[in-house]
Amino acid sequence: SLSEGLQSAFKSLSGKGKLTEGNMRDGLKIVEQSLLESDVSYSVVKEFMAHVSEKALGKRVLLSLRPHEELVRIVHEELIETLGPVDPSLHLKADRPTVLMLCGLQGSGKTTTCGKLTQMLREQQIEPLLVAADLQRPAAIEQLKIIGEQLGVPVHTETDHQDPVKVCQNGVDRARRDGNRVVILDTAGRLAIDEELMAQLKRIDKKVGPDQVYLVVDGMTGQDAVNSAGAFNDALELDGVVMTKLDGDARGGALLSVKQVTGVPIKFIGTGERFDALEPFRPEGMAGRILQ
Amino acid sequence: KSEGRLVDEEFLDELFARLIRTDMGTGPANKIRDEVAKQYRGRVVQLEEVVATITTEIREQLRQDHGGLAKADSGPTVILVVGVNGSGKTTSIGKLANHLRSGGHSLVLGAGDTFRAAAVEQLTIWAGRIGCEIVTGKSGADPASVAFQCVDKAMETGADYAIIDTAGRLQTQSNLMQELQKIRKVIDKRLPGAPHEVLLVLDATAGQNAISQAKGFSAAAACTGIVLAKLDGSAKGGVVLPIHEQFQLPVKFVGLGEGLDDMAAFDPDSFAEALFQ
Ligand SMILES: Nc1nc2c(ncn2[C@@H]2O[C@H](COP(=O)(O)OP(=O)(O)OP(=O)(O)O)[C@@H](O)[C@H]2O)c(=O)[nH]1
Ligand SMILES: Nc1nc2c(ncn2[C@@H]2O[C@H](COP(=O)(O)OP(=O)(O)OP(=O)(O)O)[C@@H](O)[C@H]2O)c(=O)[nH]1
Ligand SMILES: [Mg+2]
Ligand SMILES: [Mg+2]
Repeated sequence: SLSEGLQSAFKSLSGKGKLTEGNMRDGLKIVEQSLLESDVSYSVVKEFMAHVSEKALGKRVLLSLRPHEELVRIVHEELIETLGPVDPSLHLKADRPTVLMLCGLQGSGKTTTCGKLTQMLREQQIEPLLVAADLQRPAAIEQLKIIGEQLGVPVHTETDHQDPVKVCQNGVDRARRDGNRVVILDTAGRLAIDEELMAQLKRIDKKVGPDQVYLVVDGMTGQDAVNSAGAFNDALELDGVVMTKLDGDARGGALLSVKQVTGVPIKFIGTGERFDALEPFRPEGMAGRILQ
Repeated sequence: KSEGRLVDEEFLDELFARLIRTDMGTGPANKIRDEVAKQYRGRVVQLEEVVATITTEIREQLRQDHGGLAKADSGPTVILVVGVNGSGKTTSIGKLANHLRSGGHSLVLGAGDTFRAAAVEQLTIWAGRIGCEIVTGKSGADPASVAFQCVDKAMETGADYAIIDTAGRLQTQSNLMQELQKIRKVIDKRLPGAPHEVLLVLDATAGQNAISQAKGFSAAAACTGIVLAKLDGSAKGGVVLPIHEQFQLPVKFVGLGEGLDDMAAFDPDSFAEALFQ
C-alpha cells in the first residue's frame, strides 16, 4: 500500500524522525507514481502534486515524528478536497419538466444509466419520460424501449428519420403536454474528436436547452480521460459526471482527472448492471481506492 | 533541423510524460526512461531521435508471435469473443464476420449474450447486414446452450467459421468467469479442440485495469488474442505492451470505427508509430 511504501522509504533514512527536503521529495515521488498507477492523467498528477508538495515541504511536516503519516494525511485531504464538493441532487424544476441529457464516449454506460436514474426517480414517486435519441447504434432504440418497459415508464421513439435533434425536441414537447416532471435524453456514444457528432450534440444542447447535462465516463478509463472530458466540457458546459463500472477492480483515477479538468461535481457512481446499482458519489470512498 | 537538447532531468521528465500518455503504465515507462538516462545522460540529442529509437524497439517487441486468426484443421473454426461491458464485442463480431464473408467464407454467429436488453437484436441486425446465419436463444437462456447450438449449426451446414458473442462481464465477477469456463467446456464437448480462437476485446480508452482484464479473462477462457477496439479515438492503447510482455497475448485486430468495414489486422509498425504522435 502507499502508506507502507512511504513508511519503509522514510524509515531507512533517519532514525530521529527528522526528514530533509530531499527525503520528502523521494516520498512525493512515490505518491506521484501511485497516482499514475491509478490511471490519473499525467498533467492532473503534476498539478495535484504541486499542491501536495507545497504543504509537505513545510517545516512542520519535516519535523514531525511520523512524516509518512503526515504525508498520507496531506495527500488524502487534498484528494478529498479536489474530488468534492458533493452534489447528488438532480435540481428538479418546480414548474416545468426538468430535462436531463446523458452524453459520453461509446459504451460508457449511458443507456443503462438512464434506467438507473429512472429507478431512483421512481422511488421518489416521479415517472420520467425517456427519449431514445441514439438513432445510430443497432437496436439502441429497442434497448431503451425494453428498459422503459421493465421500469414501467414511457419511452419516446421516432424511427422514420435520422435527426436526433428533432427526436429530443419532440420528446421534450411531449413531456410538457403529458406533464412529466423529468425527461431523460439518451444520446449516442461518440468520440470527442468527432467534429460532426460533437456539433450534433451542441445542436441538441442549443435547441432543447437541457437543465442538466451529465457526462457518463467508464471507470476504467486511462490517460485519455482528460482529453475526452475536456472536449465534452468545452462543447457543452457539463453540469455533472456519472462514473460507471466501479464495481470492478479499476482504481478509478479517471475520477480525479475528470473532476480536475471539468470542475463539475461527480454526481453518481455506477456499481453494476442492474437498475439499483447507482450510488451518490462519496469522495472518501474513492480517495482510498485511488490511493491504495 | 531543430537544435539538439541536453539530456537532463527536464528532458527525461518530458520523455516520461509522453510514455505515460500512451497508457503503457509506470513500469514500462520507468524502464525506458532509465535506459535512455543510462545511454544518453549528459549528451545532446534530438527528443524525436530518442522517440524514434524507442518506437523501433516497441515495433520489434510487437512483431514477435504476431499471428493471424486461427484456422481449424477440419470443420468450422470456432471463435469465442469475450471482454468487459461495453468494450466493443458485438460490433467487433459484426466487423470480423463481414471481413471473413468478403473473403468468401461462410459463417454462423451465436447470440450468446442472453442477458442484456436488446443484445440479441443488436447482433441479429449485424447478421442481416452481412447476410449470414445467426443462432439465438430465448431471453435469459443458458449462454452455453446457445454456444453449443451455434457450433452444432456450423458443423451441420459445413460453415467455415462460428463466432460466438458473450455478455459483457467484469473479471472480478467470479460466477460470470465460471460461466465462461462452462461455455468453453460445452464448445469443446461439441467439437473437440474448439474454441480455436478466444478473442478478448479491449477498449483502447482503458487504462491499467486492462492488465487485470487480460489476467482474469485468460485464466477463465484461455484467450488467444486481443481485439483493440475504438483505436480511432484519441486513446493510444499502449496497455497492450505490458499485456504482451506479461501474458504473451498478441493483438490480432484493431477496431477503427462503428461500421462494418472499420476493422483492420493489427499492424505493429503503424501502431508503434501512432503511440507517440
Ligand atoms: N458492471 C457494470 N456494468 C455496467 C455499468 N453501467 C453499464 N454497464 C454495462 O456496460 C455495457 C454498456 O452499457 P450501455 O448502457 O449500453 O452503454 P452506452 O454508453 O449506452 O453505449 P453506447 O450507446 O453504445 O455508447 C452494458 O453491458 C451495461 O450493462 C456498471 O456500473 N457496472
Ligand atoms: N468509435 C468506435 N466505436 C466502437 C468501436 N467498436 C465498438 N464501438 C462502439 O462501442 C459501443 C459498444 O459496442 P458493443 O459492440 O455494443 O460493445 P459490447 O462489448 O458488445 O457491449 P456489451 O455487450 O454491453 O458488453 C457501440 O456504440 C459501438 O458502436 C470502434 O472500433 N470504434
Ligand atoms: Mg447507449
Ligand atoms: Mg455486446
